[in-house]
Parts: sequence; structure tokens; C-alpha cells
Amino acid sequence: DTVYSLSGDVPPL
Amino acid sequence: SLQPGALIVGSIRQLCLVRKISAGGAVLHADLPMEEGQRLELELETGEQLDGVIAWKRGLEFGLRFEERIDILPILARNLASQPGERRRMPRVEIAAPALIETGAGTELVTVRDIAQGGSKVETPHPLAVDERVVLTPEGLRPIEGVVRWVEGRIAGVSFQAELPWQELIPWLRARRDAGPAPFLSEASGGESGSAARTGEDPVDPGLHLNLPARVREGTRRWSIDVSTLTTRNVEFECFAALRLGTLLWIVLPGLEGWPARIVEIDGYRFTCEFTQPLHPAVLERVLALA
Repeated sequence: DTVYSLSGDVPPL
Repeated sequence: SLQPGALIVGSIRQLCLVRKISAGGAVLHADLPMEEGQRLELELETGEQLDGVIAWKRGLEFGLRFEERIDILPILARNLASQPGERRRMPRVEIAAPALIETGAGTELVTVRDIAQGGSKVETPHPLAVDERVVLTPEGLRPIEGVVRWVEGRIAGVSFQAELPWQELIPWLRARRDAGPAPFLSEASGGESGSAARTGEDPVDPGLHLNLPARVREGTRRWSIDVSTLTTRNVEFECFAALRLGTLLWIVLPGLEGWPARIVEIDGYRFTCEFTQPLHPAVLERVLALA
């Protein structure tokens, strides 16, 4: 499933 | 079940899949010959158009850094609204929220790492056991009964006995976003005074020697402490409670409702804790101003 993140970061590799 | 999107590079428009979307960027899956540093536009199925730069690439997966931070909740809400009413389901949302977990062994303070309608991933000071029944109470949400489905070290997957309605989750997420002091919100607002701590690295900040009255919560226990040192990353205090190394505490400071910190050092009655997420320098300044 697509995950939403409240953090501001670019998701890491 | 990944959400589709479209990538637009010049006149080329190509379908992609969105693995993860956060305020600062996204992880996408697309079969497009692209390079790191390349600019493109991501169009979500809900209509948002987001400009970004490719930050990294691995096979068909790549990380996109948005030019401007976005607010995730309206996108999430539009996504929900676009689903047929009776089958409306919230996606999994990554978050770092303090919570209490009740197990057969007692109550502990844990950190909710992600949450969906059907369950949550929690980080616990001590490993939980598979099939253990628990009651999870994220800060600001009601107690939720669940069962531990899997454990990997201190991370555990808890499935909820009854689904949590999105009507409860969305307002909770909104409240968490609005309450701050989420570092990314303060950072996005910009215009902070340029202190050394701003990078979050605290390279020269030796901490301030204080005699700051504060409180600690661990599970259902709570007590007063005197904070002697406080930086954006650490808090040091004296206390006579028998606490184990690695325990996650909730540090309540003047003007700051509570912030999770883990005990990293014990020297007699002196405890050093590391915040699980650094305090924003502006928050530290506010705490010190109120002290």
C-alpha cells in the first residue's frame, strides 16, 4: 500500500 | 495496491506508482530513463501537481525531493474522499507519536511509528511477544485493543481488534500536526535566528546547566525531576527511580507537553536521555525562556 508520512524528509533510499 | 500518479518531464507524461509520500518528497516506481538531479513534475490522481528533483535512483525506484514542502493531510483527505463511501480506507501513515501500551507485564511508554485503520507499528523499550494481547493508547487517542502479530527486536506490529475509523484517525493526525513541535513545521516556517544548533547537529552546544523543574512519565508512573542539562538532543536529570537503560520516558518540560527520550546513560542517580527526535532549536529556546 502507498504509505503517507507526516515527517518532512525525502524518503531515503 | 499502490496509488498511481503521472510523471511529467517536458512533453513526456508517464504513469508511475507512488510507494510513499511525505511532506518533503516521495518514493516512486516508474520505468523512465531518469538521472539524479533531474527536475520533473509529479501529478497525483487527486490532481495535485508537485515539482521535484530526483534525489536518488535504484532500478525502477527513485526518490523525488519536492521543491516546496507539502501538507500531507489534505492530500490524504482528498484521497479518502475519492473512494466510494462504504469502502473508504485510510492509507498507512508514518508518524512518531508517544503512546502507552498495556501488556500482561504492565504498562510502558512506546512510540507509534506508523498507524493504519487496522493496526500500528510500535517501538517498545523491551521486545513484545507474538500473540500477546495489548491495549495501545496513542497520546490524544482512545485506548485500542490489539494483538501483537510480529516482533523484530524492539519494533512490533500490532493489529487492532476492531478497526479504527478514519473519522477518528484524521482529526488525530491533524491535531498532532498542528500541536507541534514537529521539527519540519518550524523548519518550513523559516526565519529562525541562526544558532549553531539549527543544523540539528549541536556541534558546539555543550548544553546549559540548569536547575529546571520538569516531570517524567514512564508508563503510568510520573514524577518530578530537576533537569541539569538540556540540549536539542539530550536531557540530563537526577532522579531516584529505579530505571533501566534503554527505557523510553516522556519528558515534560515547561511549555512542552511531552517529548520521548530514551535513557542512554545511568551514573548513580544521574540519568542521561537522548530524545528520539531532536527538539527544534526554537522549541528549546521557548522551554528555556519559560524556565
